[in-house]
Amino acid sequence: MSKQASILSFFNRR
Amino acid sequence: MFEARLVQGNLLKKVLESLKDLLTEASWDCADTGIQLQAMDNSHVSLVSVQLRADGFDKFRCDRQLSMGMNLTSMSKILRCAANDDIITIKAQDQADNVTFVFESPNQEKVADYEMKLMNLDQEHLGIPETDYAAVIKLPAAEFQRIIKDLSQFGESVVISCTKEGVKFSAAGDIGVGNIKLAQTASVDKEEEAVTIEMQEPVTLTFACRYLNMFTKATCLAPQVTLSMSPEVPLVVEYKIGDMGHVRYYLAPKIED
Repeated sequence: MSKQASILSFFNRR
Repeated sequence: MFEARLVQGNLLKKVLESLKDLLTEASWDCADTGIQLQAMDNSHVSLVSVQLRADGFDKFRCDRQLSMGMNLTSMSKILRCAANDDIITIKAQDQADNVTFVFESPNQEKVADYEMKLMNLDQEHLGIPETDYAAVIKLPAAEFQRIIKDLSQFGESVVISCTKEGVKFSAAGDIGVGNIKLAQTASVDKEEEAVTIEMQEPVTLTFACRYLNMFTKATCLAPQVTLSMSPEVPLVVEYKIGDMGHVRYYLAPKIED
């Protein structure tokens, strides 16, 4: 099974 | 004072159509260089980034930077009141709590204006790292829309796999398996019908159909779409907005549990 990653794991909050 | 006039008003109508299913509210950041929007969907799975350069407008004035928080459902309702050939002007005073949209018919005989309340949105901006993508695929936007629509019938996810032979889209589910392979086009009459692949290394990633389907709402904007992929980073789906900017969608991949 694959799990949906969050975009926040790749892009940092400024 | 902020004022932006766009003779090709239908571009703005199309931008809103491309955003409204994914975002309910967002801020338009205006500066003398143009208008930008960056927002995540509610689930924080995707990020949308829109750029409209000042020089793409027929008139553009922005005396001081301002951020206009808008309900995009309301903005979309208003823009649907503009005809496809209307000239659209967006106006706001400095520190105003409302924005005005003016729609002029090409012969200037009909002029409509709609005022909308602005919202105070405390939106965070994300830093998008510069990335050299392992594979950059350009294909007709309508073809991409069709592929995603067809494969969405099979399952919740689409696997996009790019090799030097071409790009393969696959989905699997209860009813079976679907695979669509596109080879790089050898020669085409029209540039917009071409499939081109620039690949540094093969890459395979899995993405949720639901989001890809929402991104293809931007198909009306441009004849071609660009997909940029690298292992274990978000996919970028880009549509040009005439020659004045772009809508870019970033989608986090599905990863092995």
